[in-house]
Amino acid sequence: QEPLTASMLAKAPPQEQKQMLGERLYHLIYPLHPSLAGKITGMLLEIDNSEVLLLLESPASLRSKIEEAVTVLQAHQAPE
Amino acid sequence: KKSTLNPNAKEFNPSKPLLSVNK
Repeated sequence: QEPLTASMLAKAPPQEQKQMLGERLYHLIYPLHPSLAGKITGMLLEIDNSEVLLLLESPASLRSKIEEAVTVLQAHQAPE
Repeated sequence: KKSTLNPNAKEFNPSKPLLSVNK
């Protein structure tokens, strides 16, 4: 799969930009957290597109962001 | 440290099935 670049994104309408980023994220997250992939992707899509692009280029950063999302989700779901 | 991620974010639905890689 060719890398997604800022210039490729810039050509797409805003809603489609999120979908493009989401597809990339989802496919990277799914192998790690199959049951949470859609939710985690949705959370990461609330971040600025430019920052999401950086995450897509940096597997280590992406992985730590994914773990952060899982932690937030678990804290949210846990009964207080 | 407080995360900026929102646990109430809308779930993302992929438009393509996982195994189809259309180039």
